[in-house]
Amino acid sequence: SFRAHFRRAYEAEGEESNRRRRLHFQDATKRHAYLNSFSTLPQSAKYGVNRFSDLSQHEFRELYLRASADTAPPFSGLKTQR
Amino acid sequence: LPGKFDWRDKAVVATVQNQEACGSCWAFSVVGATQSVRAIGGWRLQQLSVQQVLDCSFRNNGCSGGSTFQALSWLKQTGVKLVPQSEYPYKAKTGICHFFPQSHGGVAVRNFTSHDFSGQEEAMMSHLVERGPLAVIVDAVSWQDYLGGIIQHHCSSKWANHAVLVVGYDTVGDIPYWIVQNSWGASWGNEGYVYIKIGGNLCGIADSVAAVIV
Repeated sequence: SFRAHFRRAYEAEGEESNRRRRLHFQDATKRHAYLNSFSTLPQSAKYGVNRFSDLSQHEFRELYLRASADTAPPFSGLKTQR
Repeated sequence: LPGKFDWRDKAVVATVQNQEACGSCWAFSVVGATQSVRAIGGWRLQQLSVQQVLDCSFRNNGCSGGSTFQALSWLKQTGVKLVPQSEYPYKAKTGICHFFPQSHGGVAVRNFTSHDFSGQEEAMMSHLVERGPLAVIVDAVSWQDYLGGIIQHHCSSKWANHAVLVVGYDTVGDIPYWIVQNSWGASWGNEGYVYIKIGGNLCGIADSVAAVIV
């Protein structure tokens, strides 16, 4: 279902890749169960299968989390009240 | 401050973009803030070129990553005008920088501010209302599995790794939250947006906050 929905064709990448993607997907479903166990309110975040579910966490970081932050000075303006 | 504020209601926030398999979030964040601030100033909302920032901001590393602070410093120091996206389209690959003559139309960043608002998220709300959408750096490791809703747990603030655009907040309901535009396409999260609980500096949202002046 995942492969059809997100149009993944692992055959071209070989059997090893197919096996690895399946493992990443299984790891993702375990993470989803853990993260969703904290979602107690209707507005709480939900975690589940999306197009990143066949990536390892390392692959995800390498591809999408590439920003770096420079240290910013603390804000010293006046505090505001709602 | 109003209980709820969203720059999208003023029609000054462009549609959600997709960075694809390129580490260009820092460029999307900076360009998103710039085009919104210009629209707040009364100009027509126009999608500006992310690829221009990606190719030309030499202190950064294109698709291999970068910093919003460095990109804004480069824009301010060089006075480079950001051209419309239609003239310099996004390719999700680092390319050779295309130069445009100074006479060519575009948007220049006159200045920017960069602050750490941790412990002062109320002041950050005020900053958002006064200055326009804010370019921030967050820890987005747990966003790999996010489908929607308000993030309240398991979003550390230790390792900043992803740049996004804060466009609003909502404190009216039970859980006050930031409204954050991501650059992973409209099929991710809440139609391309992620909601993060206000308070506690979740995901490090208040650690590195930049506002643009055009």
